[in-house]
Amino acid sequence: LKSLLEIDIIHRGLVNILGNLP
Amino acid sequence: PHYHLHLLVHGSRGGEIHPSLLSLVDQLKRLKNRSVSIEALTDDNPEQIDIGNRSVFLVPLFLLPGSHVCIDVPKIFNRLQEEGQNIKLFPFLGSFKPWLSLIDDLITSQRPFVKPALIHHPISSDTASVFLKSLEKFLNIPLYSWSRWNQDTFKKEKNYLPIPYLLTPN
Repeated sequence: LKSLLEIDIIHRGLVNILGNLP
Repeated sequence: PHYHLHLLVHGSRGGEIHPSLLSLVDQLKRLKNRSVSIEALTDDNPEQIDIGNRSVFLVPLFLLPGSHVCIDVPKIFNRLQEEGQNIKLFPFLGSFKPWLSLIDDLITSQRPFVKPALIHHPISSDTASVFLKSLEKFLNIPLYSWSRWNQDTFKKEKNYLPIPYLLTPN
């Protein structure tokens, strides 16, 4: 079983979420 | 200009940070052109943030409101304020709507094929129980602490696919 950041769509999604902060 | 992001993570012994979190930092710098630093709770001597008088967001990368969120994060926020940073505290990641939508997307993508269940770190405060209930309602799948998951003899019959609710391997 993979932890969340080892799942590609979650990793990319979190980069986008944090990247889009003000 | 953007806020500097100071990410706060659990870390492992001696302040070590998992490679997937380091890669997150690297991608924020390279792909999103963000100024970012990262600190582990397990680091006894964290480096001082050196970014001049730029504003900072302290972003706790924790998924549930356990003792790290309720006790350690405010302590670190106070320390950074005392060091003179112009700092704002961001909500912990697990309470941030875009993150919850991302997890919801992951679940939705699997649901046609399997019955997912979220397996989380056991937490016991009242705040945590209220939070877990609303999380279960939002995601619309069963939530189990991993101690309960290990005891539950029905899980095989129910044929759940466990999704570990952890950012990095524990």
